[in-house]
Amino acid sequence: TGSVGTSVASAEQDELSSRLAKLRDQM
Amino acid sequence: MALPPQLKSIQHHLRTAQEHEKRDPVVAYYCRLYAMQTGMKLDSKTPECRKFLVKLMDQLETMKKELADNDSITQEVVGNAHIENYALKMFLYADNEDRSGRFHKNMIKSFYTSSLLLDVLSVFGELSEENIQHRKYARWKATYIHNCLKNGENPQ
Repeated sequence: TGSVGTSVASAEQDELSSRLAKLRDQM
Repeated sequence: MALPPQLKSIQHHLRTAQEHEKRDPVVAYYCRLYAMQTGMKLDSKTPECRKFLVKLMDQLETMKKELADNDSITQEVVGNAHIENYALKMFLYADNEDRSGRFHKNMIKSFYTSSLLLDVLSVFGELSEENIQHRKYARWKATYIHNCLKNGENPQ
């Protein structure tokens, strides 16, 4: 479960980073 | 949603956003954008922080759509000027009260909020030396005058 949890966490982090980049790109 | 303790340092920026939700949505938007960027640097690993930041991102995307026809949101240089002008207006009001010897909660809050908004300016890039000095002075004055009034002393 540890590795699954970590990969879910990093996937969500990546998604947040890309959403933030998209939000800023459109400015 | 309760702010996770790891993200404590952005709580006042988020409160300033709430206070400006209706009054000045552009200020609210950039306060939340600053909180988002800072929050991701602070802690986007622990589940409760990630959950909080996802909610904050949802809010930012919704605001972005609602403010789609506002130049301050679609053009960074306009947004930068909007926040800087507002921050300096609050600073000058508080500074004028201070120089006139009028010490009260409102002017303390204006000094402090102007320092928070100068933090927010960093979403547009490096702060100018002048704004760094303004921020330091405003934060120091807010703390100093608050403590004087709390201890029943007259600020110098």
